[in-house]
Amino acid sequence: PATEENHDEL
Amino acid sequence: MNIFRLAGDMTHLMSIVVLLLKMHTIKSCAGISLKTQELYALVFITRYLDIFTDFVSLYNTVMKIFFLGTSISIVWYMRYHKVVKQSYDKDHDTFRHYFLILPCFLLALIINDEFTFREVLWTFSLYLEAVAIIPQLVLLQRTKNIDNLTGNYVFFLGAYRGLYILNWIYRYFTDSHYRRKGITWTSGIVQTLLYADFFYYYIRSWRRNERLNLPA
Repeated sequence: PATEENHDEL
Repeated sequence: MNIFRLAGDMTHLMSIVVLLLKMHTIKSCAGISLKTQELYALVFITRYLDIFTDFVSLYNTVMKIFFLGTSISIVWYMRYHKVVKQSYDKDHDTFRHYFLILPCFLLALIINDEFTFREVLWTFSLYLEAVAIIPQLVLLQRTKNIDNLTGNYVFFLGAYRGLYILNWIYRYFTDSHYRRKGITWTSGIVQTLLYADFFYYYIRSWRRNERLNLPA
């Protein structure tokens, strides 16, 4: 899903 | 994970370690903007809300805890440590950083990927990080004497942002399902551009082997 891919960077 | 992102995170880590070393060893925060440090602490607090709900990787969680812990302790040092706070240049560190927080929050309410509590705060933290260095750059312009540690601190921060841009380019071309991240990229590029000017003078002074001083 978009969100967790979106927030894998620090 | 790719080499650019790992190098970027390590450089970001280095910038904070340099700062903590300065405060812990020589018990001084001369030339450092408390406003910028408070903005960074707010960036990490609003961005790492998911630390307890989403587990991305051990590396990710450990780094988030480190960034939260160090940024908050740097603010504590500069505000409350009896020796360090004496070297805080409050007369020159007068940039009204509240004027940065509100516009970033309003912008995050308008331009975001998803209108949810966490996503808006995450977007807010991106916009805020882009402008968080401004009080520090203003302070450097005002107080001509940029000591080595402060110069290195700002340099590492800028380098971390430059490496992150390389990371996005790398991911875009190699990672098939990597989606376009307009907000992240735009905010990151704006942030990196803010350092461009500083980089020019930093590298020029380094080449001429003279003290770094920024023009008025």
